[in-house]
Amino acid sequence: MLELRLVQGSLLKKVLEAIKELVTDANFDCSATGFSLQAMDSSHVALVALLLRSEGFEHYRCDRNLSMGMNLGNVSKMLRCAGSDDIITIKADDGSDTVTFMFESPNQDKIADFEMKLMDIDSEHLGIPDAEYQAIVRMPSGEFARICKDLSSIGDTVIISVTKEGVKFSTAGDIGTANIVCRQNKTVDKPEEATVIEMQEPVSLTFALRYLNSFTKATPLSETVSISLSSDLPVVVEYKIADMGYVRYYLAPKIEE
Amino acid sequence: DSIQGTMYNFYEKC
Repeated sequence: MLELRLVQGSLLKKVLEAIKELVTDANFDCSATGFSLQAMDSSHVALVALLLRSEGFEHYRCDRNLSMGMNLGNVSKMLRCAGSDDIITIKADDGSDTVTFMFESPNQDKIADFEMKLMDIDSEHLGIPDAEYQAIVRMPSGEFARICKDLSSIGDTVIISVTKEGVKFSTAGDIGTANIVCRQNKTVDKPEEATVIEMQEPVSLTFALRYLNSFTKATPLSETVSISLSSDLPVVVEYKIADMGYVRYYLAPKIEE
Repeated sequence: DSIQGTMYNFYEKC
């Protein structure tokens, strides 16, 4: 038996909006640790990892590890029926081929049940070891989204370069070129407005902007984003979900032939 | 010239 009650139901709505463009079908894994998901896009270029820790739920019951295959478009359709202030409870019985989403209005005067069919999904799980990154950039998530959107109107790929001077986003296309440099800026009124660069050594990698733009669908989840770069690894773009966990996106770089 | 890498270039199935 599985029963997860999330008072801040809007978080779950935002999580679905953040991942449904990248991934069509995925297995949600439930264990004592929390509610998690790992899935790749259809071309295996990008991967999304979600964790909502059990402590972040008002009530969390998961009698045994459970993997529930869902079409994310369908989950999103269901969750869009929840009000933004609603409490969301996810329920499933052992061996059942359905999951139930229950939406309660804050003053309990409206309670809705949406039952959705589960599906069998053959998904591959990749082992992602902890890594030391050559550079980690933390910046306002809205700023990162703006940069990705602006550059994708000029080119298809972005070169992200981190040096002592700052982080540079560069692109080139038929109509011209663009460079955006963000310098470290810790002297701001609010910490979430800071750009902080932790650099062990300079690093420069090339990525497809299409995927980065898709990652920025997670912007409503967090005021800040961290971008971890190493020359021999996929970039990790992480949005922390307050007190609960994270959505992490991994994107393979372009590789020199 | 560069080609697009995939997750399999970096991580192993488990």
